[in-house]
Amino acid sequence: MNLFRLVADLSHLASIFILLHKIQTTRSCRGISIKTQLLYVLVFVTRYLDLFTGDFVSIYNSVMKLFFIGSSCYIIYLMRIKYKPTNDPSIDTFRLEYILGPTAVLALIFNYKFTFLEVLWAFSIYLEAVAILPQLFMLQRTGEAETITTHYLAALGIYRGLYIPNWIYRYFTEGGAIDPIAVVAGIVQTALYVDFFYVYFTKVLQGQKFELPA
Amino acid sequence: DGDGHSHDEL
Repeated sequence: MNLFRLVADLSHLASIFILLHKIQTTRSCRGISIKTQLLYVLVFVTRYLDLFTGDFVSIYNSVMKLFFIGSSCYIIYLMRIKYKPTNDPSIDTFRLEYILGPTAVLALIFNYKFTFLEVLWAFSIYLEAVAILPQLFMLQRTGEAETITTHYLAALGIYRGLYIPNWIYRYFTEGGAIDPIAVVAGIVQTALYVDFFYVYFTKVLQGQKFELPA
Repeated sequence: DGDGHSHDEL
């Protein structure tokens, strides 16, 4: 564990609390893509199967894994049941098969071992890299976002961004160790946030509303 | 697991 990864994980936690806060206080999931949230459930469930195989890393690691699985399922409950009327499927139109198909194929080809757990692990890494696309697509379509929603996305983006210095740090402190699947997918994932952060820094953090140029 | 892919990250 190093500071980059710790702050990254805390930022990931923060993003979930920001999202829960947004839904609970506005009593609405307007502006949130349920497709992206469903993909996150799939990401956590397929990656954290090692909770049940005895590959114990640390209490911290296991607690975080359980939290990510639990909170992502809870968010789906809020969106699908409790605040269902505020969920507008007509603007959440990204086709999930464009994500699930290619990531499944990639996982079958590029994995560390052709076993059930390892293929699912690789799938979860590729899936996480692009899971934000339905949300960004929705943002692009509507051209605007509530400020709290942009803080959610910023926290997620910071989490991903900080994993990169974490890998650089680990490379130098752990004898040249590198996890190419995680690193390549992580760089792709971080790159997807670049446009968002441009608008976030130039508008939202200057006190303006998040609005994309027409 | 020795090959550098211990999956110890979240």
